[in-house]
Amino acid sequence: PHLRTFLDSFQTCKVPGAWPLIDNSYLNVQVTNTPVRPGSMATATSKLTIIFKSFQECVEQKVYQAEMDELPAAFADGSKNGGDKHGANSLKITEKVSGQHIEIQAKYIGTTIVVRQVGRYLTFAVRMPEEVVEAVEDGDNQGLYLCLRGCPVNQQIDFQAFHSTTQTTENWARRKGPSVPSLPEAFTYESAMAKCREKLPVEDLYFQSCVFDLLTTGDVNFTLAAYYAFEDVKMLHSSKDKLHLYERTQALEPGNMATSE
Amino acid sequence: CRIMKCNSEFLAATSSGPHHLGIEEASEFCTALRAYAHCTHHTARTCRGDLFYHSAVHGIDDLMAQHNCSKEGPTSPPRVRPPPRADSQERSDSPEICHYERSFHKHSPPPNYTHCGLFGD
Repeated sequence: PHLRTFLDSFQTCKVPGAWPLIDNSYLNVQVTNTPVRPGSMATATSKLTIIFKSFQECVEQKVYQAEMDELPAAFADGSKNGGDKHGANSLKITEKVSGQHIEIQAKYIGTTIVVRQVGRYLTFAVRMPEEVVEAVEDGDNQGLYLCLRGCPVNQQIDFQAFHSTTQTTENWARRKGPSVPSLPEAFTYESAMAKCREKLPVEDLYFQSCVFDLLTTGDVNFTLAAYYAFEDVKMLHSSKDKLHLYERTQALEPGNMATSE
Repeated sequence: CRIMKCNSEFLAATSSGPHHLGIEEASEFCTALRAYAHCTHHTARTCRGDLFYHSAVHGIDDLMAQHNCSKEGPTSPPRVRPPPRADSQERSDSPEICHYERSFHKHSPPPNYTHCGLFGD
């Protein structure tokens, strides 16, 4: 998936399996990413777990869990707020579009979370005060989570290297022959650009991510994933002049560049 | 480093002072000390090397020992819980601590917010 960190780093990552997105004194968010095609290094988020830790007289511990085709508008125990404590309504889930879009307001930590299902996969966005981001218990993993530190170098995909290969869904489908399931649509670089331009007129990193996703999957739903990710940034980011990013964060070491599959 | 916030909260909670306390007041003092310890703990990362922070940490340990306070226990005084409401409207009587902007930044500039997002493949 594509990751925009708290520090506005932008990366495309493999991170298959379960990874922490956030892990601090108040909140734990973990995602599970699965390959978008059998054997592919490109993965997308198929499961998301959010644990709001118990906080003073405000909220009890609450767990939110979403999976592919199951985006509930309630916590795992069926409740929609922080429990029976005095300030329970400082944590609330709101359903925006049934089965597709929810928003969680955690006022006691000044935090807003948006979770969507776009196509088959999940998207996540959060707005959080810096003080809460930095609230990491001593002895914990010292904030080793994706939203803070980004993806480990060996988990990053070099978009430019990917682009320079001939690996489009078109030739992937041709190379694999008829024995593999057919893709919904095969894109060339030019046709992917044209498709993404329909929803994302500015050729920033969201646009590039959209192109990458169409080339790797042929699934047009990823156009919407990039579109909504940008809509969420517009709503949640505090610096309106930093919404568009153009320079991808590269932390790749020699010999560790993403190559073709 | 927000150690001064922790200090002010502790002072506010113990404005009557720890001297000549009955059992109930002693228990409340320990509760306030634990809340103070909790608050300093959360500022640990950003307060490294700050003299006020390190003084507070040592002071808390001393006071806990002096008053035989357990490190485990409540960090806020017990409250009478109001009956739950059927609707999901925010209760106007929510404790101030349950509203981040009101409680954490009453006397300081609004907090800086950050954003993180994950999407696509």
